[in-house]
Amino acid sequence: NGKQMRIDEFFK
Amino acid sequence: MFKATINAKDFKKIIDATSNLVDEICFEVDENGIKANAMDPSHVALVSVNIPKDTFEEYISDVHDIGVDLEALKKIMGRAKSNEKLTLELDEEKNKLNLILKNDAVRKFSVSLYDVSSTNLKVPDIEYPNEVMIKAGAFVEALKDAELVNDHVSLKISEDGKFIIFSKGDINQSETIYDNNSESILDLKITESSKSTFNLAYLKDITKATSSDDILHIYLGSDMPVKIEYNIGNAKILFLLAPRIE
Repeated sequence: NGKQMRIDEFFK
Repeated sequence: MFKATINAKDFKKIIDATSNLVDEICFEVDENGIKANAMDPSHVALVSVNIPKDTFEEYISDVHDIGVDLEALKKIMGRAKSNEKLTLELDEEKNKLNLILKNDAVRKFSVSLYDVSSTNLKVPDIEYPNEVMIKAGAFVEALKDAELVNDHVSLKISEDGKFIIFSKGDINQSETIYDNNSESILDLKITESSKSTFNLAYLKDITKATSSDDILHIYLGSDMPVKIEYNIGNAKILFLLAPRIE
């Protein structure tokens, strides 16, 4: 039913 | 040296908006103003505050990192009256931040500084295909509708340029549709259709301190974090919230 991503996974 | 005077109402709103997501924060102060970036304890959301020097009636500052417990600040600001001036003052000797509220009486509070070292957390510079400018009250109402059917919500941009707040439960469904003709919409800058899904509790926390007439800038893409920005006086507050991925 979907996985909650973490915001730091979008940091480059 | 750090001493800054601002109207208590604006600072209260900044603290209210921030403390919904974060327990403690490090204010990075320098001659240009106050900045703070922090992630919530689960690292799902990020809040970034920028209060430029010209927001303040008086502002003198060297470079300092001022770590504070937001719950304590929130309680103090909860006691502030909207017609009061607030002076923030760093006491380096005692390692405290003084908060002085002034109107009829002078009320002084001081809070201990935390060793919340500046995390050097940078807000990632994400490019978004779509931007929605909407009155906060309208967006909050749509979230309330969505909450009736599920604990998460999809923010969609349709191919024909509509902004859709959509939620689907096991048996029920909720949908709020805005387009360029809606009074609550100030602007829709759309380059492609998109859809991302978010935890509703976080979106409610992000919008909790808003007034209904505040203008939210909502930046959207597909399976991307949502960026929500609004102004509090001259100060700017920005939130990033990570999506749920199917």
